[in-house]
Amino acid sequence: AAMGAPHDEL
Amino acid sequence: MNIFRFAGDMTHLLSIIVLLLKINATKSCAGVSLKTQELYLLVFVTRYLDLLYSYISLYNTFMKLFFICSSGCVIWYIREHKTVSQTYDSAQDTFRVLFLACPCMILALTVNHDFTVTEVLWTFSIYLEAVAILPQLVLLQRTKNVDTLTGNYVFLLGGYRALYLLNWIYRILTEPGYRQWIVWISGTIQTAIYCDFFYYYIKSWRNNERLSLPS
Repeated sequence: AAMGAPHDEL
Repeated sequence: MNIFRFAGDMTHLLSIIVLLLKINATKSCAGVSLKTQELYLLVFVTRYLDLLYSYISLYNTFMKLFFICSSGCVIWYIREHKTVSQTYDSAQDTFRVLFLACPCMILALTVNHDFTVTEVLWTFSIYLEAVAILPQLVLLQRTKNVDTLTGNYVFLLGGYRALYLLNWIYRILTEPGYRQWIVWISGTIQTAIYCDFFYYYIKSWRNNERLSLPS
C-alpha cells in the first residue's frame, strides 16, 4: 500500500 | 499483534469450525446461505493474493490458507456432497449478489490506497466482506426456525469483526500514525449490520427460546 506497510491483518 | 486481534482471528476461525461441525454432524446445510459462503471465498481469494508474493509470518500464512480452504470446503459440501446438497434451499437463498459485488468493485476502483491490481482487489475484499453476510441474514429471516449451530456461526462471525474494531482502537492508541480509514469504516459498517441479529440472538439466549428473526 502507499503507506509502504504491507497489509499485516487478516 | 494484540489480544483483540488475536481473539478476533480465533473467533473467526471458531465460526468456520462451528459451521463445518454443523454441516458434518447434521449432514445438513439447512439455514446456511451458499451465496454468503461464495462471497466469503471471493473475499479471501481477492484479499490473500499476497500469499503469492510476500511472507509475513507462519501464523499469517496458515490462517490465510485455512480461510481459503475451509470456505472452499463448505461450498463443496453444499454444492457437491450427495446428502448435504439435498438440504440446500436454493429457492430461499435468492439474494442478488451482483448488487453487492459490483458496487464494491466500483468503489474499490475509486477509493483505494493504491491503484494497483492487488491493492484494488484487496480493497474490493474489504468492502465486500462488510456486506457479504446479507444473503445469510435474509435467509435466516425466511427460514423460521434457525438451528442453534447456525445461529452460533453468525454470532461468532459478527463477533470477530467487533473484536477487530477494538484492535483498531488499540492500534490507534498505541501506534502513532496508524491510519486505516478503509478497513475502519468498512469494519464499522460490517459490525453495524449485525446489530439487529445480535439483539435477537441475545434475547433468544436470555429467554432460553429458539432464535427466530422477524421477517
